[in-house]
Amino acid sequence: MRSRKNRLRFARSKIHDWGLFALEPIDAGEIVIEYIGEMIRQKVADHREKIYEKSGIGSSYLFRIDDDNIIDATKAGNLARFINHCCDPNCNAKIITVDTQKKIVIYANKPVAEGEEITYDYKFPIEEDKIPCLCGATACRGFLN
Amino acid sequence: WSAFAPDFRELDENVEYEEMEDEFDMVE
Amino acid sequence: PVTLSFEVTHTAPQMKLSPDGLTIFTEKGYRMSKATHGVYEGCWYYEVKFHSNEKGHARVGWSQISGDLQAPCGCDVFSYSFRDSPGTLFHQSAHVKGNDAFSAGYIDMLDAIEDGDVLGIMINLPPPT
Repeated sequence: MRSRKNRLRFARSKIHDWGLFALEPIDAGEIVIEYIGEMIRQKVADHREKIYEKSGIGSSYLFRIDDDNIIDATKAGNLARFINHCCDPNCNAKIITVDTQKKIVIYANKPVAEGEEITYDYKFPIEEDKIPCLCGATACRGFLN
Repeated sequence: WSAFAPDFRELDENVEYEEMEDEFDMVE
Repeated sequence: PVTLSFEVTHTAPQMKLSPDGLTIFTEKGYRMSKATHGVYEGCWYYEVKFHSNEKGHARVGWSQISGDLQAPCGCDVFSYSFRDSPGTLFHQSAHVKGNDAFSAGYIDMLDAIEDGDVLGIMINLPPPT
């Protein structure tokens, strides 16, 4: 993953704002990148979500890792924070445990061509106020949540 | 939060956040 | 006897409570432990002895049963607390100041909390109408 980092690049995305792109082909099943950020507990995440909403940042850089812990990549993290959601993604997110440390890894579930945008399904919980989905996939569900 | 946020910290590993004593206090 | 409660509905599971239920410790962020008994009328009083040899802080006070266990006492609308240092009164996460505070005239004493000090906490609940 570390070596692959330089073969990914963030740039303007057709889906939304910024996206992460492959600079070389990636085989199905290969790990692409780890989603890195600050490990915070639920209560702190709830508190930050309110602060981010107020300051217009939104809360889409918070990634749940288990019942009580969340990875927050809003103000500290790596390129993985730029990966956009897609309803028909070319990657999946998975939580693995390495030496008792839980990690979020994004891996390709189908071959990714050079220059293709990396995407995964955010699997946001269903909520009242909807976030429209811009992925443009034929099987698009219309909303992120 | 833009890609070029001024105070964004790039990390190579997850970091455990050290909560502050006044983490949840309402700041005037 | 009234002690701190071992029930996870009254003490955050991450907190370490001594076998006699009288000494409590937690780390990496505030959480709350409530007593085994609740009161709704009359004048009640308890004492807290500080061991400030531990690095860290404490907020002690009163909470209704719905106070959030994953946050400090005084964080939400259900609880009221004093912080050891700097001495501050809290309710709904806000610093409560001035004479309308629920314990006016207390703050200066709080700044002086030292190892071994005993803090007395009293509440006076008039008969419910």
